Amino acid sequence: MFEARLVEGSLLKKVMESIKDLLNEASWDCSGNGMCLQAMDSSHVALVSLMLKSDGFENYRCDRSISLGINLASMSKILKCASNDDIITIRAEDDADAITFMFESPKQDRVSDYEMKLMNLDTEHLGIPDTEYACVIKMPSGEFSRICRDLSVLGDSVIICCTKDGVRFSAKGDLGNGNIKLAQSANVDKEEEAVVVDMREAVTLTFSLRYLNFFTKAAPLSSQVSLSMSEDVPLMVEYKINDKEGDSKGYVRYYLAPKIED
Amino acid sequence: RASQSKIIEFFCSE
Repeated sequence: MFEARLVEGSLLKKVMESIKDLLNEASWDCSGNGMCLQAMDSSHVALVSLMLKSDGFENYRCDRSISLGINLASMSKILKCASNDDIITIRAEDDADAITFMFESPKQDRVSDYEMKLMNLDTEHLGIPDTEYACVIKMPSGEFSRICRDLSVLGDSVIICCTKDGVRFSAKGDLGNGNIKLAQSANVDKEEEAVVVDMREAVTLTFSLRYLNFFTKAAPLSSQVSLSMSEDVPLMVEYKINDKEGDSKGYVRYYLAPKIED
Repeated sequence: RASQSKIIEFFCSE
């Protein structure tokens, strides 16, 4: 038996919105530690690694590890039937061919449940090496979304150049070129508005804006995003999943393979 | 012109 109850159900709705445009289907691997999902997009350019920690749920029971194969578009549609303030419970029997979602209104005067068929997925699992990145950039998630959206006007790719002075995002195309430079925040009152660069070595890498724009769908989960880069390895874009009190409930990490000069 | 690499060129299958 697997059962997980999340009082702040909107978090699960936001998690689904952050992956449903990038992935068609994926397995939720449920264990005592929590619910994990790892999957590549169909072009094998990007990888999503997602964790919802068991102690982030108000109630969590997982008698034995199970893998729930899910059509993510279907799950997203079902979760749209939950109100933002609903409590969401996910339930699956061992060896079941279906998963149940229960939505309770805060006053408990409306309870709905939806059963969804599970899929048999033969998913490939990749080992993500522990990496000491040359640069880690933290910035407001809304700022990163805006940069990706704005530079998409100019081209398909963004060159991210991180030095001790700050970060520069550049794009060029038929109509011209654009650059956005962010300086490190000297002193900010609010931590979530800060731009912080932790640099060991300067890095310049090129990435597809189409994928970065998919990643920014996770911005409602977190006020801050971190970009971790080293030469010639995939970029890691991380959004921490925090509840209203700011406690960590897990993360959504996206890995994006760089564009390499021929 | 830069070409897009694949994630499986960097991470191994487990």
